[in-house]
Amino acid sequence: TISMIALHSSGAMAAGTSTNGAGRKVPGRVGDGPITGSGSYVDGDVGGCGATGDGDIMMRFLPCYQAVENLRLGMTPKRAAEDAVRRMLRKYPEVASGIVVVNNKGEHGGAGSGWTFTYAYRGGGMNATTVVTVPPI
Amino acid sequence: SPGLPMVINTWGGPFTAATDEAYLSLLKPGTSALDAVEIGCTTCEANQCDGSVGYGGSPDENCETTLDAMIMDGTTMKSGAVAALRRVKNAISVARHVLEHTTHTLLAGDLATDFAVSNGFTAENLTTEDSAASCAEWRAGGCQPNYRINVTPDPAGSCGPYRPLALNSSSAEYAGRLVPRGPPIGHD
Repeated sequence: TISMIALHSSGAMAAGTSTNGAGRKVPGRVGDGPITGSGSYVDGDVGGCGATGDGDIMMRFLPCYQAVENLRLGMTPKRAAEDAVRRMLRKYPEVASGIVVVNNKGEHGGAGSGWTFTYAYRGGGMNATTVVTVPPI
Repeated sequence: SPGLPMVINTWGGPFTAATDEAYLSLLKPGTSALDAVEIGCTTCEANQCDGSVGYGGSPDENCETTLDAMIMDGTTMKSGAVAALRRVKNAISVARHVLEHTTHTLLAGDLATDFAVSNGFTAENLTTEDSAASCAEWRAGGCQPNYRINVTPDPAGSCGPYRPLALNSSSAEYAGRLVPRGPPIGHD
């Protein structure tokens, strides 16, 4: 699953997700990817979020909506991501999840569970993309 | 913060081509944040990234690949999405058409495909040799693992077709019957 957030020089923001879902799924199954607030979410006044993982579980928690609301409440991007992941872990200790959060200034952070999550970013005058490794909670 | 413009996305490795394409697009005049997200996700769909995006990945029980995608504008809070999209490769672009050419949020299944085709997208087979072989191997292995529970024949050892077993929601064991068997099977 790719979930992406873009910040335009003007400050405008957008987010999106694309995935082919889970292998061996029951035909007709839809995961978190196309669910607003689950696969990704963005409010240009605050920031954005992208997610990946076990969509059957994640879509029950709307983790990206939660993370962006966490930003609105004043959390750092990393803390906002960690809180969203911990809410899922409290009910599903084995959930595989990865969440990347960025505020409207471009400050970013991530959190994950069940695996070592990575995210990538490039901005400003960077000549190449940087990959950040996030140990599981 | 590295400063603006900026693109950030899940995963590294093969996904960084999407980061680069989206970022570079934002350096060109006339490219919006929505454009950049569409360009980035399209790159991943075309490259199939790690197999979890685009055609030829994650075949279902019937060996078919279906696609899910969503795109959201942070200024208007409007989003467009497609779910279980069949036979169309450009899922994120179809989602953007839902955003821009309807007042809806989510279209699903065969009727999402009809919408895509009526908007100029091409319907084609999303199965590849690799995905067909992977699915055939899974079937030859007794369809293990799978996501079925509370059905007969026992999904822990048999392929379908399955029939539902009756459940008693008042019984003490009911909640336990809804829990997946064993470790997680996979992820999106």
